[in-house]
Amino acid sequence: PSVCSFPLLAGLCEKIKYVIRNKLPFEDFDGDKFSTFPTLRGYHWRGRDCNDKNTTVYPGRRPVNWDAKSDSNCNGIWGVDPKDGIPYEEKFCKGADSQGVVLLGDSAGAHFHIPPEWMTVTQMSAKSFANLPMAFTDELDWPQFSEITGFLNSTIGGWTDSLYLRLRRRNRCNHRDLQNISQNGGSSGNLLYLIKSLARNQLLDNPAIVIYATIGNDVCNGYRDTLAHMTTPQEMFSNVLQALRYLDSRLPNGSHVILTGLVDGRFLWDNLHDRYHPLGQLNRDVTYSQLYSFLDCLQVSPCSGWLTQNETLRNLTSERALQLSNVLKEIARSEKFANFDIFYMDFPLRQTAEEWRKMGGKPWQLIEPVDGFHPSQIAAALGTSITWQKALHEWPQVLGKENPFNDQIEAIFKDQGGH
Amino acid sequence: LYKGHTCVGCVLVVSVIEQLAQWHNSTVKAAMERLCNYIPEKLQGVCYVLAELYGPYIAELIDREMNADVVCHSLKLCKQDPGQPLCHLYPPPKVGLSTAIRKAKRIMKTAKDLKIFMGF
Repeated sequence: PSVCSFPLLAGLCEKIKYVIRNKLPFEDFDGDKFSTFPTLRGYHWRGRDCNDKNTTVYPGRRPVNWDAKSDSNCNGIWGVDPKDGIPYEEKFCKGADSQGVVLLGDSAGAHFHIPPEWMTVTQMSAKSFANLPMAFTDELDWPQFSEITGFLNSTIGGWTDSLYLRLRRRNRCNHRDLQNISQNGGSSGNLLYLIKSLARNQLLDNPAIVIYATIGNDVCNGYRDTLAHMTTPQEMFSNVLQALRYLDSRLPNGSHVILTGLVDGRFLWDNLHDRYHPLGQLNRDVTYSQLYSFLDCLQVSPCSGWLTQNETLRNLTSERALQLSNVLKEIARSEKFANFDIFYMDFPLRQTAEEWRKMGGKPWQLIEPVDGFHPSQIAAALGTSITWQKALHEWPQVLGKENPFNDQIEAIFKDQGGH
Repeated sequence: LYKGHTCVGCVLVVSVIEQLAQWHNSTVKAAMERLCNYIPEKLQGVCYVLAELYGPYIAELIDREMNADVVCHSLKLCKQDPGQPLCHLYPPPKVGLSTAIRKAKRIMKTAKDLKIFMGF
């Protein structure tokens, strides 16, 4: 604070405070909420800006004059076909149901991950810490590999699969139209503040598929009387409805919202409690059960209700999570909105575990090894496939139609400017 | 909550230093240097400052076979809330956690006094 009282630094301090508070890109010269810088809420979190000096150029907008002269929506498709004089964007993307992907979520959606190599001395080297600055400036999240908005090949084990990549494969006009509006500790309550960082213009932009997925923090906290601090079904109803009304005022007509239920976190204790944590692997002296007790004792447990040896408490936490999921289900069933239709799906943990078992994997591999709490890269990638299949079979209208010009777009524009 | 995170951070780092020394069969000082060298160059300054501040005490205590919980409690980076138990990650030492922490604090005080004396 004293540093910020210097007149020369006051402006910079204000900017830092603003971006931290609002979860907006730190480097965004034109103020359109999209950036050319990867971390600090930059293009790891939202599609990369292709012109950071022009506020009318950003991913997800409907093209200006069919992008005959320049790429106004950053999807890499622009210019005019010399053979017939028709702009490529018009030829390939007109009526193609172009739409973006937006995630409103928590640390699981932002893909929280602490590399185990950072605390496993047998694997430790300068190479294992090379990603430290990037990880810190992305809040220890890796949205670029995540289940909904991932777009880069995973460098943290497993593989990358995401709703965005699949939608882009389905329709190359969707290139770069992604936003990961998530934060560690995100819950239905604090999401009401975070949601304001959504970048979508109702009149100028394409519709979007919004995934609302706060899968645990409404029942997870580190307090000793954890049950007393959980969101009640009434609060959940009010919070989610407020968020949906906000979305209705911002999303272009024709958008879709998918509400995801809360996870059943008993999976964590059941599969990890007697295994060794990375810190305990050398001397076989730290199990996850010990880690959970330690964090609980310090009141910094990410989830006292599930990460505990108290089975009754674990069951009560799951019971509340189920009640909150039912609230979401009921909202999806009964509420109607002007600019989007709304669906509900359970968090696909059971199917993910089953799928992984069929592939020869073990359930503990679906959990982040260091924190013993979040879904791993493998769980994220498998989850995508399950969500996609569900949408394809039950709500095909949500995914839009396949673009018959994909091959031509790829042939002419190659990697479309990359991500 | 902030205090809790400081404690977690301390226990993690001290554990890593302890295990690095064990794995490479080196001194604790060498393990700290190794850890700082692993970290990207831009952050090494902070690492060396922390090693300078806490290193001698951490080395002294680890050399006397104190575990990370005991080290962090004696450095006051882990604190016991009134009426609450002592938080620990590792199984408590045979003499008991409280006794080990008291002993570690005595060692630290001696080390500090010695440092002041040497400085004088």
